[in-house]
Amino acid sequence: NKSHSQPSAGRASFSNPGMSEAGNFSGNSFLPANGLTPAQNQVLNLIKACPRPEGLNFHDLKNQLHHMTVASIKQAVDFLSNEGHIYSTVDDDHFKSTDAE
Amino acid sequence: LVRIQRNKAAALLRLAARNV
Repeated sequence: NKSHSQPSAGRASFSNPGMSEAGNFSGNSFLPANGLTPAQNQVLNLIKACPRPEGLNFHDLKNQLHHMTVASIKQAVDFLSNEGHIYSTVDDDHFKSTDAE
Repeated sequence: LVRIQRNKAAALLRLAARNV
C-alpha cells in the first residue's frame, strides 16, 4: 500500500524567496542591476574612476555632482560604505572603491 | 596607513557578507 505518499507537503511555491529585500526600494522605477539608486551609482562610479591612491576627496565629489546636495552625497557615501562598496582612506573625506569590476 | 588597510578589509567583509 503506497497511498501514504505526500506529493508536495510543506513546500509552498515561492517564486523568488530572495527578493523580499529589494521590495524596500519600491517607487524607484529605474534601479540599476546592482540595487543602488542612480545617485548612489553616480557617487560610486566617480569614486571608482579616481586613479589616486588615496581615493576621491569628498570635495571633488561635491564639485562633480553639483545637482546633488551635500547631504544627499553624504547619504550616498554612507550607504556605499555601509554596504562595503567604498571605504575611507587617509581621512573621513577620502574614499576608495572595493569593487574590482 | 594601517587604518586604510583596516577600512578596506572591513569594507570587503561587508561586501562579501552582502553577496552571500
